[in-house]
Amino acid sequence: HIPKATIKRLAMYVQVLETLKREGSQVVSSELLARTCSVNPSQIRKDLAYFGEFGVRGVGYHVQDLIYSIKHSLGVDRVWKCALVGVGNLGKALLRHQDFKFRGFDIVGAFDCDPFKIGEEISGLEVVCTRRLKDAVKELGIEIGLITTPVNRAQRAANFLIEAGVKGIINYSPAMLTVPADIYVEYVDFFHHFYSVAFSITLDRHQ
Amino acid sequence: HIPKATIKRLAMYVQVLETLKREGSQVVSSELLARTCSVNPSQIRKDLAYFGEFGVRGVGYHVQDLIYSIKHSLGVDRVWKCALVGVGNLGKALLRHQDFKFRGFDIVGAFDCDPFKIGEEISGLEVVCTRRLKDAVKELGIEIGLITTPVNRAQRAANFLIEAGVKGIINYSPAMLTVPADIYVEYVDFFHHFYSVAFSITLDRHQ
Ligand SMILES: NC(=O)c1ccc[n+]([C@@H]2O[C@H](COP(=O)([O-])OP(=O)(O)OC[C@H]3O[C@@H](n4cnc5c(N)ncnc54)[C@H](O)[C@@H]3O)[C@@H](O)[C@H]2O)c1
Ligand SMILES: NC(=O)c1ccc[n+]([C@@H]2O[C@H](COP(=O)([O-])OP(=O)(O)OC[C@H]3O[C@@H](n4cnc5c(N)ncnc54)[C@H](O)[C@@H]3O)[C@@H](O)[C@H]2O)c1
Repeated sequence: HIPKATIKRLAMYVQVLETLKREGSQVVSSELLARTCSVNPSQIRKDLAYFGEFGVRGVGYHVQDLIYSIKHSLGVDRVWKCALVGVGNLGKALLRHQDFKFRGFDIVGAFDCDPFKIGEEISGLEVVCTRRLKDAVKELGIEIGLITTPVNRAQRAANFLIEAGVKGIINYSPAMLTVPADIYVEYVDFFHHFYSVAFSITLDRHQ
Repeated sequence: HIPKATIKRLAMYVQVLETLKREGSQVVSSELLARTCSVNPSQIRKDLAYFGEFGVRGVGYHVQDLIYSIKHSLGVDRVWKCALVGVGNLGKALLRHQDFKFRGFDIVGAFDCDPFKIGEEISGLEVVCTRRLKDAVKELGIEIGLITTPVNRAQRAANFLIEAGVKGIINYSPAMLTVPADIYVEYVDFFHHFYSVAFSITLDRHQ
């Protein structure tokens, strides 16, 4: 079992390595990668040790190789088809964001229950009624559902997604969801970033 | 020093306690709070111990008291004025989201460099040119900046915010920022949630 905090750091390493690759770097020293990610070089070695040996002594890491190895070990070196439920302000922003597809998470279905939204087209996708979710999950091979409905509708959206057969849910609403044991739910909390910054500024002022 | 992981859990406890309060609960047992947050009751006690003793033996926690205590200890029981730079898809969604203000983070300024966007009104705020950031930060007492520009413009936006006098930045772009030591930067990464779900589904299938 790999702790969530490790997965979060691995995602950050990939983000930084992809930036270095974009800028033309072939190798990166473990000190530079660690400094950019605000961790110790030993933490990186510990995190990667779950998957094998990667660093080259005296050189550091081969950028392209390391990106591939982390993605392959996490099972994210393939395309995952996703459905988004709740095409409001946040839902629209996520649908229009090309980086998800670029990173292998292809949102292939957009669902809503508002008759004024159904039929609208966002980034080439037609908004469809949530009742048609089951057919779409089967036809398009959708495995992950994104919930961007209001808080009091999130559980209903989750029930639709689970009944339709998705295996994982990313919940952007603050609702706590009740789901069967074999369904993975990731909660996205926007507030802890605000709390961290406010707390750090407050602490700084007191010292 | 309180670790980021603890701050993230404290933010989650507040989120869950506020939901319980909304539903009318006065007290909550440490087992229920722990189960809802997928942590051990001992982890909650450890996290709260940074600020004092809160639980009542045999009863659990007083919901209202605990919300106030956590928020007060983190310095988030007051209003923090924020400026948002980059009024695109994500920026607009954040500006329209009432929960931030409800939680004490009031976005009082929206800035962009696109002449077609300047002058537009979003949720009662007029979009203003980034060059006027300095005046706004002083006049409105802005302390936190939100960066929702494209990745290659994030550093420029950060420079504007720092020069204008903000003390903390929440960066929604994937760019790594270079800032002075006394400025707090929080990175928002949307991808680790996708990686976690994809990894959990993959692992499940292999077992
Ligand atoms: N906007 C943000 O920046 C932001 C930030 C943090 C968290 N959130 C959370 O994300 C969620 C969405 O926020 P928003 O600002 O986009 O809200 P919104 O009101 O703009 O959009 C919600 C959408 O969900 C649809 N909907 C309602 N019930 C539904 C159902 N049963 N099935 C399918 N669709 C349904 C509505 O028709 C609407 O289109 C909320 O839970 C909010 O708390 C949003
Ligand atoms: N849309 C999403 O759901 C999403 C998800 C994850 C991450 N992000 C990140 O958030 C950022 C914004 O994404 P988006 O989809 O809203 O992009 P967008 O292109 O829709 O919006 C960007 C806005 O920034 C403005 N801008 C550009 N340079 C500026 C400058 N120097 N000063 C002020 N404003 C400037 C543009 O005029 C535009 O209005 C990106 O870095 C993206 O990677 C977005």
